[in-house]
Formats: sequence, C-alpha cells, structure tokens
Amino acid sequence: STLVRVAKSASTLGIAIEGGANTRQPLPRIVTIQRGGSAHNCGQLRVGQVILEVNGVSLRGREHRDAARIIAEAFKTKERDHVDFLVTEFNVAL
Amino acid sequence: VREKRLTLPPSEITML
Repeated sequence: STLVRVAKSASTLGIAIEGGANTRQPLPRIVTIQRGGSAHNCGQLRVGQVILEVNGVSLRGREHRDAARIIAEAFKTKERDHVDFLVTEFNVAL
Repeated sequence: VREKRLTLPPSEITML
C-alpha cells in the first residue's frame, strides 16, 4: 500500500468512489478523478486504487455513505491543508 | 463463499 498526501490545492477533492461494507466492493475504490480537482493536481492517485485509510482512520467495515462522509469531512476541515490517503492497487478485502 | 459474494449488492457512487 502507498501513503498519498493530497494538498487542498483546489476547491474540490475531485474523486468519485464506489464501494463500502456490505457491497460487492467492500472498501471504497476510486472510479473517477476529475481534472482540476485537488486529487488530480496531486498526481499520485489513480482510478482503480482502493482507499484503506483517510488521515489514519480505517475505512474497513464502513458502509459507503459513512466512508464518503469521512473523506468529505477530511477535505472540509480547516485543521489540515492536506488529506492523507493510504491506498492500494489491490482489492485486499476480497 | 463465491456465491455469497455474488449476492452482495453493487455500491452507489459518490462524487467528492
């Protein structure tokens, strides 16, 4: 797995995720990276990567909306000017 | 186990 630090360089994070506990994709997977968003500007996130942790918080066992909320709040908080993602190329939960 | 997995629903997609 890889730790990717995404600076909040744009007003949006700019990723779409699918998956979460109790779905076919048990951990959130990146399905889109929008051009011009912070994630795209960072240059290290890729479509297909699975998000294991956000700012050290594990997404394992979290349902889709809960995982999405955690990511959204990590981007929104003014406590940090970045979001740390632990990602992997592999579907470790499958 | 494989059959059980196939019964799991697809996930919605959220843009963040």
